[in-house]
Amino acid sequence: GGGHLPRPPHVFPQRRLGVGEPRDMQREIQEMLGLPGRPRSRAPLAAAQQPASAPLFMLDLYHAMTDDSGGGSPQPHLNSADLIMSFVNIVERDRSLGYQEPHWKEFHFDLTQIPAGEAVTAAEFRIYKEPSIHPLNTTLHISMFEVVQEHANRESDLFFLDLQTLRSADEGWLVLDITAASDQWLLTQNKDLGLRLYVETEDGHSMDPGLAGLLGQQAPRSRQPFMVGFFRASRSPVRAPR
Amino acid sequence: TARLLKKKQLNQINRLPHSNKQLGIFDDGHGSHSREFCRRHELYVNFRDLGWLDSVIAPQGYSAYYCAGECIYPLNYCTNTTNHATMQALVHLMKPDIVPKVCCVPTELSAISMLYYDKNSNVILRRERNMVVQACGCQ
Repeated sequence: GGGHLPRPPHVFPQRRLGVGEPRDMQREIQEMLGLPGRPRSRAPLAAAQQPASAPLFMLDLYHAMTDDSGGGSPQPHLNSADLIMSFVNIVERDRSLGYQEPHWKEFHFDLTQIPAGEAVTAAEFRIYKEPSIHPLNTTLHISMFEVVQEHANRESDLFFLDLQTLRSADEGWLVLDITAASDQWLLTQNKDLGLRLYVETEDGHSMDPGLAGLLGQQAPRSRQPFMVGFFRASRSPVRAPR
Repeated sequence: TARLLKKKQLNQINRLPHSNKQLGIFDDGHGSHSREFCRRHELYVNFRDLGWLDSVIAPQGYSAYYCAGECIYPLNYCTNTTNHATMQALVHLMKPDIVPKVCCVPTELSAISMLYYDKNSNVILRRERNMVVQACGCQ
């Protein structure tokens, strides 16, 4: 890429590359950097009508990571992480229709892309909350559970992860700590992570997460829920012999 | 013994006319007039030029630098050198056909951060180590 720069005053021995060599070299460098090659069919970021929530958040993290001003990172896990991955919510299930209680919203994530040998240092689930008027100005308890095992004839086994308390009029990104689930992913090699979210009012009544203002997959792209994992590399990538 | 050996070596060096101007196996053939000591040079790696912006979101490129130049005995001007490099440079002077010249290589590297899409359109932010040359030396 330095073609426009002045050449050094000496000349390196050069040879003409073979037919397949440039492609092999590109592949080797991409592998070394952990780049996967071309991603699956996806509109380029700039061309997308509205940027998605996860890339926007990751871009903010990138700027925080590369910012030299020393303003301090807004993300406490950022400095200890070598690899940060965002995961798009692939399946969303609701039990919020009708009068069946308790209401919940379930999110599933495909974790098969986590590189082997990475240790999880933290994980977050991020969901956008709009102000809710049902009920007006009340306290809401939002709790997150990991779906440990599903059963055909009874309720799933759940593992408590986090609880946040906020006002119904609050607006913005709600961050739930799901780090405790990460031990489970690594131990059981369970790559399909199911997370279940419950909302309760102050008097203990279950509430439809949608009515509480929590946005799901149907929300605008920039406000869709996603998950972020923070990892520490156990070893540097080894350059494969060519 | 060391003193005698040193004296002998110095004599040998003195007896090699223009020895440091003879071409070694890594010489460029341009002669001493174009010689430049080992140092860091500008190199900007542009991901757009490489056609990688399909997957790389940021940065669009970065200053990687590279090391180039010669490592000729004596290496006093080159701070990042090892004792072994000094010895090899000296032996190269005496036996340029057998012992290669000391290499000008990165001695200090730093990391960059890269933001890119994986195959499933998940976004990954990764700190890649040893990507930017901070210092060069003869080793």
